[in-house]
Amino acid sequence: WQHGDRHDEL
Amino acid sequence: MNIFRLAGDVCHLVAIIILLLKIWRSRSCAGISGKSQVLFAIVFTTRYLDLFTVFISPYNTIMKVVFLALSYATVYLIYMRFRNTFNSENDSFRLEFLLVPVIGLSFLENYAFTPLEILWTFSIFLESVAIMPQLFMITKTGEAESITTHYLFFLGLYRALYIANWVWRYHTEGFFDQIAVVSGVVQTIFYIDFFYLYVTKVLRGRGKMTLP
Repeated sequence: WQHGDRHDEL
Repeated sequence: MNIFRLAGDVCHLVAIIILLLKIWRSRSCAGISGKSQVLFAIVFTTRYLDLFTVFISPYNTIMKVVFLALSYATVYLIYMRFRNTFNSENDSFRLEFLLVPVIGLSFLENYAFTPLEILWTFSIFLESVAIMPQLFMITKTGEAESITTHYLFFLGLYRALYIANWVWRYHTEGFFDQIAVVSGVVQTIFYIDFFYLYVTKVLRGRGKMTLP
């Protein structure tokens, strides 16, 4: 996970 | 999205619905740990704060709303609607033993020292231990109604499927979310002894699961 990535999992 | 994550989300939804229906239909929350349900509501609340600021997909938004609504409905049924059936003396797990380490760790180990990221990390760590009060209650009472064990089975299965999803995403898109993976593995490990009891006791048609 890189900074700025969005958490796309529930 | 992959089949493992979709199956995991479906199992998670099934688990929550099983519990909610059980409480609603039996009009009782005997044998249910209200503390675990409060922790799950906190998990969803702190994890889905980006509900209005980040749009991933219609599926993502709808599932977040559904999980939030169902978890708060469950807490409402336990602590308001059917509170006279809630046996709080059996639900005696000390939540501070979970919250203090989880809060401390989420400040130490996170991807970014921002409120949203720390709350997301808090929700990931909290979810891995949120079932402890429920498992503690079952060991204390020595038994669990079969419907409650089905709830726990699907709840444990959901994160196990997420582990498969992380393996899949690592190999297909190089995705690796260390905090979620480590926490998810710990969470699933807590269910292993329950899975063993579930398969050997409940699926053999014994109805109630009585601990040895």
